[in-house]
Amino acid sequence: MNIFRLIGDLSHLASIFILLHKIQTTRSCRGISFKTQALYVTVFATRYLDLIFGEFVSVYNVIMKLFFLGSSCYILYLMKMKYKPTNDPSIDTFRLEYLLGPCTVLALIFNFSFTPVEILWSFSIFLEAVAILPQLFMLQRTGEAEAITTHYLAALGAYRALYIPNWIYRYYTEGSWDPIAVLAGLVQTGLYLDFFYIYVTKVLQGQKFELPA
Amino acid sequence: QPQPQAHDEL
Repeated sequence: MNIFRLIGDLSHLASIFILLHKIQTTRSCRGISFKTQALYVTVFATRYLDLIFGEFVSVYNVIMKLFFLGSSCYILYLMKMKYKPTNDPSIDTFRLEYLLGPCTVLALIFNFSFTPVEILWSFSIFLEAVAILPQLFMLQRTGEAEAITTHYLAALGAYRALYIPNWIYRYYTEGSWDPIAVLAGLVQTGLYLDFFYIYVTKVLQGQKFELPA
Repeated sequence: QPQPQAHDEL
């Protein structure tokens, strides 16, 4: 564990609390892509199989994984049951097969060993890299977002961005790197660059998040 | 065989 990974994880944790806070206080999941949230459940469910089949890492690791699994399922429940009337599927139109198909193929090609657990682990890494796309696509379509939604996205983006110095640190201290996680993580962070730019230049200056026409 | 590095991350 190093400081970059710890702050990254805390940022990930914060993003989920921000999202829950947004849904609970506004009693609405307006502006949140159900597809992206469903992809995160898929990501956690396929990666955290290692809770059952993998080696024990640490109590921290187990608790965080259980939290991410539980909270992401709870968010789906809020969107599909409790606050269903506020969820508008007609603007959440990104085609999931464009993500699931390529991620499946990539996972079958690039994995540590050709076993179900390792293929699913790779699949979860690739899928996580692009899981935000339905959400960003929705933002693009509506052209604006509530401030709280942008704080959620910023915290979520910062999480993987902070993993990059963590991998650099690990490369120098452990002498190795993980090409699957690192390359997917760079792509994942790259997808946020446009968003980060508008977040920093507008939202953090107190302006509304609006995409340029 | 050691575990691949990122397997101990979240």
